[in-house]
Amino acid sequence: MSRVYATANQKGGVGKTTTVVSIGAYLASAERRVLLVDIDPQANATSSLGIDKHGLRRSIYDSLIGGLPLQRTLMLTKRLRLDLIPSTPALAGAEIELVGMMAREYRLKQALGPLRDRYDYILIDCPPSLGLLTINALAAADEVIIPIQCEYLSMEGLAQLLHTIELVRVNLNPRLGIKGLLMTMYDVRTTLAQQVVDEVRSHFPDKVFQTIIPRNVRLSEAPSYGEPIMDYAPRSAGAAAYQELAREIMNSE
Amino acid sequence: MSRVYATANQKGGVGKTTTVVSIGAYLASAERRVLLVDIDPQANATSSLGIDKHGLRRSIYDSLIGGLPLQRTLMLTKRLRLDLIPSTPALAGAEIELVGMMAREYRLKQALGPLRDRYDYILIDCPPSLGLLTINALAAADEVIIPIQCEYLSMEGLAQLLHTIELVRVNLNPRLGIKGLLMTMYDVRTTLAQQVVDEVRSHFPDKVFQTIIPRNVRLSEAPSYGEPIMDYAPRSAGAAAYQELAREIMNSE
Ligand SMILES: Nc1ncnc2c1ncn2[C@@H]1O[C@H](COP(=O)(O)OP(=O)(O)OP(=O)(O)O)[C@@H](O)[C@H]1O
Ligand SMILES: Nc1ncnc2c1ncn2[C@@H]1O[C@H](COP(=O)(O)OP(=O)(O)OP(=O)(O)O)[C@@H](O)[C@H]1O
Ligand SMILES: [Mg+2]
Ligand SMILES: [Mg+2]
Repeated sequence: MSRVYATANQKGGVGKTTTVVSIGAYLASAERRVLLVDIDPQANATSSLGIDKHGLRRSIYDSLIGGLPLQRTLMLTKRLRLDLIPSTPALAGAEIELVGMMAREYRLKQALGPLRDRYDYILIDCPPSLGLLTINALAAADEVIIPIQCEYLSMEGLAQLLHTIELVRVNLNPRLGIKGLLMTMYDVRTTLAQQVVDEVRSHFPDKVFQTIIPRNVRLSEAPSYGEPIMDYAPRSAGAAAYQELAREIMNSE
Repeated sequence: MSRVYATANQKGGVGKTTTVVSIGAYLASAERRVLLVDIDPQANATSSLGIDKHGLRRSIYDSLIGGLPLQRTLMLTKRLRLDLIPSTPALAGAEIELVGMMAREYRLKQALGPLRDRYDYILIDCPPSLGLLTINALAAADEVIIPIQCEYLSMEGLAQLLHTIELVRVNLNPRLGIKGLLMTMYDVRTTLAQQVVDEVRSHFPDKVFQTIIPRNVRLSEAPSYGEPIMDYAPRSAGAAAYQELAREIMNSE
């Protein structure tokens, strides 16, 4: 039975995509069967794995809106045991199309049903908003991974995000929990980073991952090569941190 | 008659809020009358100016959804000639509420009408999505400022954004143009930054601002003090770049 994690935070650019792609690769290399689901119309997780989103004939859009079984949109990546449900810009219109549909919040959960037994981990990359795409991910997930940039503005939206998670738990998915808060882009050049970490740790004492992801330029370069960090720069500080995070997640099961 | 600029890019964390707040302050200090409009439910522009979004009785939500005149939601900031229409988390539900409204794309444009003569510049900070809130901003704007982080993933969504701008121009706002593409968070430690700048310049030869904003840790610290960069760290590289940008914008009028 697979664990389904959604990486969510409506604050933009906090490392949601980088986290899903990076830990996905390390989990797959540790013999776990992993499925990445890209439900962001920007399709950054798709392109971070070297897949041309404009060349795709089918994507998550066809499953969420058209009801096509996910087995038909699923694709292999260069890494063994790491499969992907790609996204395309066509998904941008999905939120408005979903509004009028029956059981609109459960479309992803229903689509994922038949696949759950084939994977150990299903990781869902969310767009930077709390609209129906993210709600679909939260309704389908067992737990949420919340990347938080070690900067002031990133803390601001946390209360709103936790409120939305609670609403989903009460109304759509009673078993939804928080896997952990992941501190990202920790920059040693500013004391603000440590202040943010301390503040988040004090508010959520046992919910913050031990692993902290440093700001590391190799992580911002990897997507331009279409490779996860473990393939692009395996000895970088960014790679080491995400490998440690993958291990922390596996040890917690 | 005022110039209305929207800073838009569905890619998250590229510097939309930082740009609006930073140039807003420099334009106000150069004797221009400036109005900032925060239509992001995260309300980052509001808090970057030291305003507690949870303490507000009225916000852009009341004008967009409730029809309250903007004169009633408008507030002064610590800086002379820099006024703000604040946002609050209540705005998160606005996109779904707007879907069923008459002339839903024009609510902001209609609300801004009576204020246009009172300001030289109206700057609108958009959320990281291409939903009805951003569409409202594009329908109300004269031109769009597009911040682009000097990283690979930030270039990815550009085609989609330009397509949306074109749709708005054809269907909602025939005079909508592009003020400029602003390269942000330029990190001298990676060759990728220059490659992104060169690539964007080659695709849009006369649309990229001369001014490039460097990655500068003072810019990420300023919001935690509730101050624009010109007040928090006026001699920093970040402040100098945004001052130069404000000058470039004023010289182009
Ligand atoms: N630890 C890090 N150090 C340096 N750069 C990073 C780090 N993590 C991510 N990045 C880069 O920062 C940018 C934002 O990261 P990413 O796209 O993963 O965030 P996101 O939350 O998925 O953004 P969005 O809200 O747009 O979906 C990307 O260009 C990425 O390559
Ligand atoms: N040039 C810069 N150098 C370093 N940090 C920066 C710079 N510009 C912005 N920042 C910081 O990076 C983060 C993202 O910037 P900002 O919030 O302005 O982006 P945004 O596009 O408005 O994000 P969102 O998509 O969530 O609205 C913030 O913490 C901000 O303080
Ligand atoms: Mg992303
Ligand atoms: Mg912003």
